[in-house]
Amino acid sequence: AAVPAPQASCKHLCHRHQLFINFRDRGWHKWIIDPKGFMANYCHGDCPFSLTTSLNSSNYAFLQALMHAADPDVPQAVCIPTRLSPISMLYQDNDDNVILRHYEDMVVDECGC
Amino acid sequence: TLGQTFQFPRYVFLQFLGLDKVPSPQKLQPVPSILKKVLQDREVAAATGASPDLCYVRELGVRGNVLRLLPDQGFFLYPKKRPHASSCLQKVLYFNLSAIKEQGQVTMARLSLDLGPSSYSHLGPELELALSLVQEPRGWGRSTPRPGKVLALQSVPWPQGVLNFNLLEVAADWTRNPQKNSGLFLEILVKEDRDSRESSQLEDPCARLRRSLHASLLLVTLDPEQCRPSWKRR
Repeated sequence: AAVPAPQASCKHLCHRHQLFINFRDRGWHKWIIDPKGFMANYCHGDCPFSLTTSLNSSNYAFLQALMHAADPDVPQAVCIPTRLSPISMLYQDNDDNVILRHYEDMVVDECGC
Repeated sequence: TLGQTFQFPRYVFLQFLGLDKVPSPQKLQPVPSILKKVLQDREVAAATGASPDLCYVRELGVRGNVLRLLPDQGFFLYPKKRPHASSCLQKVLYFNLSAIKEQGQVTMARLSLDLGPSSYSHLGPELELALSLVQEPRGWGRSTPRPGKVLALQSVPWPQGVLNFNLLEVAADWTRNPQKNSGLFLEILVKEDRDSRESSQLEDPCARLRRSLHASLLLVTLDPEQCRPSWKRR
């Protein structure tokens, strides 16, 4: 079946958005020594079938977008993180221990469908 | 604005950090240079897009993904009568390891004793530091002159500056068996040296040593949940 190409403006397409998590805003700066916050980012946007090949998409996203175009009951392909990176956090616990711990998958580097 | 309209499930984040409740420190503890260095190296790696092994602490040459600096929570002993003439300072060192959940995964434990700058230069040459493991405490208290049963770990003649002791086996045992953690017994012995004592009438050198002494335990642990072999993760 012919698949109609949806109209999607560039700014609504799946891409990475900036999101800074500020520990001071949450009052956590009293015990999180470093960092004061970090750029976590997030992914948001449309994954139209016509552009799934150019939006860092998986093969599955391509197929799901294809199926959605043919059958609207099938949900659209979703915009998700495709590459994440870790951060390290230095904080103090209730016993006054200073702790340095590494956390994987804390920062969104790239998004895709 | 976010805080007014949305109550963040704080416990989720705390659990994520491995904490039971929100810490409320009176003041932030000083951060040792080694932790700063590890943190800076990781930040540089992140900025350059490198992907270092988060389960290896290159700066210390050990496996591990959690570094803790534990402050000493012990106390000085002030025997009414010096047990022997050469005893200058007695202290119980105690480190609370209860927060460590990574059972049996201690990969490094380094006790640091900072004796202060040139603490002993005027005490005379006959000086010795003795570190023992308390095996059977005899009801600790400030009036208790000595610990019960101790196991000598190490003795250092002419101690100065910062001394480091490898306590890996001891800390690993304490982590596995918390009831065994009765602390360490530190004693600094100084031979009575009449000349040097007479030349330092201004201040009791042992009292000065008690003020300057600072002990901490740097512990590296490996969380097996986060540090599985790569073939298992795949």
